[in-house]
Amino acid sequence: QERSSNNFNYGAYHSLEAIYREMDSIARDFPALVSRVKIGHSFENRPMYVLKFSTAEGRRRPAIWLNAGIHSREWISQATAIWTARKIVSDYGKDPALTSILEKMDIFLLPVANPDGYVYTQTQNRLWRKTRSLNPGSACVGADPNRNWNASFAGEGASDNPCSEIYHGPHANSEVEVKSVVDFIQGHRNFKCFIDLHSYSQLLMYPYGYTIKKAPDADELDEVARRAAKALASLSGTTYQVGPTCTTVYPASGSSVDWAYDNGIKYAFTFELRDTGHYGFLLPANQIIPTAEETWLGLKTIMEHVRDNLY
Amino acid sequence: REKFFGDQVFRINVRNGDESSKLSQLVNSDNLKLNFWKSPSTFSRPVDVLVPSVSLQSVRSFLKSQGLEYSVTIEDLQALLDNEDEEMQHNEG
Repeated sequence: QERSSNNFNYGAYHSLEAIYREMDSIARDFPALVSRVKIGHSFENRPMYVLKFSTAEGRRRPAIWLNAGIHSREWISQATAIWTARKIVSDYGKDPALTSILEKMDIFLLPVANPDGYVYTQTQNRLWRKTRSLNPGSACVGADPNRNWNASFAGEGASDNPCSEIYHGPHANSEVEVKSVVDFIQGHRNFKCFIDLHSYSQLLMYPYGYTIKKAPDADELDEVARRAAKALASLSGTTYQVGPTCTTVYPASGSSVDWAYDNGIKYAFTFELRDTGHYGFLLPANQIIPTAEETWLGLKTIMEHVRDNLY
Repeated sequence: REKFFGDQVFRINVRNGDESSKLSQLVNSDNLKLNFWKSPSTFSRPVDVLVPSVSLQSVRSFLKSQGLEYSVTIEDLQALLDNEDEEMQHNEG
């Protein structure tokens, strides 16, 4: 039974501490299904926690990685992720699709992939995007954690200027937040799907970002993404554009999703969640739940495809 | 804490490559301290840019002189941030 005293308001934005407390609360409420796992730490030494949803503890089953909050100012992504965590525990055993996914696979959910940046947006600068690492020789702080992965690192669509919003960092995985995820995924060795939540623009994209070259699985990824976008739109009519990153928005090297794909994780997608209005990164809190609910339909469509097409 | 009083967000409608290249002059002007929320891409997508209050006049003049169509999507960023902050404080309680 869900604990009736749960008073976490999923329709509001929260501090990092509140999100971590809620993750702990979810894991405590559903110990047979969920565990909160520390996968590493940030530059300023904040813990990085994922929720692991598994019905077969101890076995390394095919797994799905849901990543959120890598760009700290995109608050709707962290909020959608923590809502998704509660959705998974609430619907397991009731929703046949989710239940069958969890009978075959594990789901790992990282709601705040850039903890230092997130705290900084809540205390110093709401529009901060990058990590908070120090750049020797520069007054500018941080690197873009979504240009820091070892996938055509420092290629087109990234900058070598530490003051740039898309600064790729001194070397691949220089950002400890990125390295924590890379090491965990490479240590696990059985991930089949990697989904990264960003905002804003209503885009559902797949590799590649670092080249205009067509990914080997592009046709299948495109088909899955279109079905997911259709499912997402069925709730509130939010229309998404679908396509490879490079030709849908702009070239971007060193991204998480390209790294995942080039490292054998075939089902790799980026969601740019809504702002259908004019708020940009400042999406009002009253749109959190509608956004999370529609996104869930898209996520589930992808996860069902992965479940039925394990490789 | 960074404040954004009077800062505005412009949505610039880029209709073709020519307009995209005109816009690149703005992108490369460090002195205006612009923060591109949605960067220019070659796919005639709208560009969202945060314009600090001190640069508003220069940016308006530039866009007008180049014939670039734009709208103001956020009139005063700090007012929006204050709302968000107030709501978070309320919820925290």
